[in-house]
Amino acid sequence: TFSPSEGTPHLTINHDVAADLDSSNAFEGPEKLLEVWFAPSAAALPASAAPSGLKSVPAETWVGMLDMVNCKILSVLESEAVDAYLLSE
Amino acid sequence: SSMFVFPHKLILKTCGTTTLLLGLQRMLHIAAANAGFPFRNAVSVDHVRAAAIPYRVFYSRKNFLFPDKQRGPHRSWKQEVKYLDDMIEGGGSAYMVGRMNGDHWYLYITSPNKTLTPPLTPNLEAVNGHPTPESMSNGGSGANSPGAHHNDETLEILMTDLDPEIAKQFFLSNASAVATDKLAAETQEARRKAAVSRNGLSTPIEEVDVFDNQGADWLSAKKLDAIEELTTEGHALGTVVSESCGLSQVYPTSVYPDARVDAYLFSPCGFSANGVIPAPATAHEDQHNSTHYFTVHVTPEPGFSFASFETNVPGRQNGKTTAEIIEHVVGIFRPGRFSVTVFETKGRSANPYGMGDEGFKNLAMQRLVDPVRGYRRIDRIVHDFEDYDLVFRFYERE
Repeated sequence: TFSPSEGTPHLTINHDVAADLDSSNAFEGPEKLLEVWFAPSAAALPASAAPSGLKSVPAETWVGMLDMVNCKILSVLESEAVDAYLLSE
Repeated sequence: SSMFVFPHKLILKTCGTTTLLLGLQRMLHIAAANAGFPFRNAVSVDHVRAAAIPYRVFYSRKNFLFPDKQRGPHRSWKQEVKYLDDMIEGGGSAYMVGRMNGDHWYLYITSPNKTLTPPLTPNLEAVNGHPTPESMSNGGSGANSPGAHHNDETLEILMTDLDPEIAKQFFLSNASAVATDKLAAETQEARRKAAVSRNGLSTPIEEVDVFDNQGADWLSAKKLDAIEELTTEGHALGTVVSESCGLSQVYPTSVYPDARVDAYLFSPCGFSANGVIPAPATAHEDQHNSTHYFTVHVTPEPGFSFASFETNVPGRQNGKTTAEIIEHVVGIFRPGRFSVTVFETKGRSANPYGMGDEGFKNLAMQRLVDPVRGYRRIDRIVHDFEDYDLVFRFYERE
């Protein structure tokens, strides 16, 4: 039996979205990349912030923001230090 | 598209005609209202206009293939810059890197907001990602270095004009066939083992009756479901493609045992993958307890084929050097041309590998001239920012 260590990230798939995606109309490859820092490092969060900062924000809260971007969450790979969201389009 | 959420920063990379910047206002609001970061624009954080104050912002993209088809502020770089300047107090600086009549790259960057540096008293209660005395003194933003931040290194490879034969791997029809072949091979192997178990000797595969009881078991409804899922479901096929194209070997589990890749193959084509790479326990002290990421996006259609690879896994972290990573990734896609950008904190590696500043400078200079086999370097441009170095290189196939 495979037993992942504590450090192994955990995957959650959003089957509702992932099942019927169609990318037939995609034509532009180059991406836009936005990186917003709210503190200099994970070890330097302001006193007002939640202990795990942005990672304390539940996935469903990001959905509204991602709707404005025209992306949907396909799956989330969660780890202690970073959560990786795979998105549509 | 992909999003990476760290305690202190968020990275959003979106493909196609997405309207990434239209999400910025909401992102700043969530950071204030749901994560507790200091905010402005409102008296109460509950107000919809309350927006967290960013410590710093980066926005970048390659020039679009079809800019007229983009939406919102993304129709032109000028509009994007205006949008960002309007949104971010104090504004930022916008750059174009590379040939205007070629595959150039755009960057918008703000200076660190020094008002958001932490208090002078280090937080000593820390565990599991929270401050420790070690992390505060080891490149972390510390009390004695206002505005400083953790070592940071991002490598991005943007590839166009992919080899058409290679690009076929990223079509669902092709990947589905690969998955079916893989399943058939696994099933045959299982049958062979079953036959060996029954007969006590190695039975040639062709002599095993596929309709015997063992075969019927293997083709049970459950197995058929598994076959259906593996050959059609996006995540399952994404995993198959990650392995077959060589992507899963960029950061192999033999070196990064806790690495995990989440991949998806779109219908009828297109591919995205995120990797989360906890640092190996044997890595240098500086890398302990740090987790990095990589992300890959592929648009394989002829005429506008494109692939991107981005990572912040430090080169040489017990694994491949940056040059080896570039060669590996370029070998997967065999693009007609590609750009490489390396964005890193100034002097970030002056100490971690035990060499002096002079030794590191020599290594850094060497990396600036690294050739990539089979490609001719067309451009090499170095930008010396306030606290980051940016190296942009552009290559064409020989």
